[in-house]
Amino acid sequence: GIDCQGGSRMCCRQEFFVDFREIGWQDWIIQPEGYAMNFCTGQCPLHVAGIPGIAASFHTAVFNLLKANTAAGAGGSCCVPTVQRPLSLLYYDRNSNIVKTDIPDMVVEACGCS
Amino acid sequence: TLRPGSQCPVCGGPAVDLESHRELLLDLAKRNILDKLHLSQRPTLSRPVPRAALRTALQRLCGPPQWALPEEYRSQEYDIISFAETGFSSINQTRLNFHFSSDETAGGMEIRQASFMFFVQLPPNSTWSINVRVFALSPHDTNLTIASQHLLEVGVSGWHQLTLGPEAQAACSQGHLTLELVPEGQVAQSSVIMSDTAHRPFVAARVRPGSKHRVRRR
Repeated sequence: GIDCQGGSRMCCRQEFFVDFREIGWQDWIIQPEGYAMNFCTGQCPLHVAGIPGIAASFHTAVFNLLKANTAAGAGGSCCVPTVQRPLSLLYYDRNSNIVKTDIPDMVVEACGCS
Repeated sequence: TLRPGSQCPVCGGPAVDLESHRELLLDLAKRNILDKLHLSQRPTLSRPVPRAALRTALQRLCGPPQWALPEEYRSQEYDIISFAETGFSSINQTRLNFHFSSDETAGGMEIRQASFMFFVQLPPNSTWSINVRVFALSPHDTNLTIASQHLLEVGVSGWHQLTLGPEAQAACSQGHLTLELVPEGQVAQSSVIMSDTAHRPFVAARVRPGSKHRVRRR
């Protein structure tokens, strides 16, 4: 996947880190110190649909389908997360119990065009 | 074929202006975390936990079970540490209460394992036996009745662990567990350390929210 830099409007991963102290949550969230709420942004012109696919051949197949069906403009390709990982949290609940849990699919690692 | 006058879609242009959207993104981050933890709002701590107690408890927390299912097959689970609140006590017994928030158990709770951890300080070369009684709410009224009891022999000072059975797990899943420590023999009741923050007794439970009647695929 591509990380957003400068002014590119191509589908990319925009990094955004939330420090729990900034939002006053450091008293109930023991670990970690913040949350990387990265997100996908940017455009997906049709000729890059399916990038980055799991296998390079996936994009080629999609590209050939588009050419074969002259689907210029039909449907669309969206900039979506393609790789995500869990967020491990250690926090206090309202009974002052200590709770540890792994929340699946919380941190976007890479983006691509559907 | 680019239509005349249309801009090249991937050429330079205004990217997302993070600063002007910062407040919106911070609120989104809060909502995202609260939703995934099944919380409507951030918890306000009823009793702050001393750092020493937190450190000790985390050191004692057992690691993941050896047969842990591969990541993709496991639904979200919770490891909960609940510190004891001393209830009714007398010279020969101490009652301990443990509260389990209904946040993690909104949709019912399946206790996968639970253990009671306590610290004992014994005089040298002495042994000590203690009865640990597990209480449960009786089905007919709100009285607590003894659901099970365990006689433990303790021969050395330090941390000790008692694996809690189905009766205690059932009480945890209902949100409230009561244990009673009844020492046997001469050694003083105060052998179980209660007041020292670094040695507060606690229950460690591994919990999976959702329906208890989980269908296992063979």
